[in-house]
Amino acid sequence: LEARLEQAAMLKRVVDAIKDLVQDCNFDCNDSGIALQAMDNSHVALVSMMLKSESFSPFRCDRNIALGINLTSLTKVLRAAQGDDILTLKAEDAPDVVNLTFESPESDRLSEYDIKLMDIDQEHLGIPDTEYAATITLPSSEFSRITRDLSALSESVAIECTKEGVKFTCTGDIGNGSVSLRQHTNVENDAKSVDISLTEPVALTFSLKYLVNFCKAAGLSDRVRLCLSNEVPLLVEYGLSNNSYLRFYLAPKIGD
Amino acid sequence: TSHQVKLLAFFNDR
Repeated sequence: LEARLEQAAMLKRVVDAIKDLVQDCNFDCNDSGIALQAMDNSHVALVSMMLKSESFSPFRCDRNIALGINLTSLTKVLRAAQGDDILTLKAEDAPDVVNLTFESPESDRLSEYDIKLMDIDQEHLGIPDTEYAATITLPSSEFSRITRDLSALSESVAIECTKEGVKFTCTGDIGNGSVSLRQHTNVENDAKSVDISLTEPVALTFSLKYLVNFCKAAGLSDRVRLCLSNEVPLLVEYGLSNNSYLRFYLAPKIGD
Repeated sequence: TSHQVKLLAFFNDR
């Protein structure tokens, strides 16, 4: 494997966004790119990352390899990279280590690190293709604000989507709260628009603790997409350039 | 009250 990223910031942000949710992960490398799928310890949330080969220049992967990496270790090493450094990942066939180099674009500084790999026996889940009943695309900062504000009151949020819009509601010991958003096109700045596409109304309840965690990815993209269908996991997607993405799935809470 | 469902209830274990 040899994969060169123009900006180390992208990998730094991705790892930062997921390291509190999952710890030991296989980075599955093949000629289409680098993928990661891992569930949190409670088996309630799942991270699915895809960094397409087009996000790297150049990208070469001659044989499929799984790089088992501890994200705390990776975070320690990535801290040594500046956001605008050029980052190159390298691994041999059947590797013991993954090699990372950080090149400063404006000086001759080159740093180089090896991280020991681990054997990770990871459950790999088959995620069915789903036609979601509701898809909401909103500013990622807005979604972060909603989850943060409501998590101060309650452990859970009900998300209801109808043709009127989407409503986030919570009930807690001190009282209750809600935030409603309507479909809205911001003509000056499309990134601030709220798009709702609905085939049937949905109402689902989720744990806010996980949603707050997912929002650590907000720095990766101006926009976030929420996909919901009744009685299936929520999909929260942060799109990256070149069709790469960071997705989170969260199992719902269901009434007794 | 509601209880938390696990992902394995929805996704296949490969």
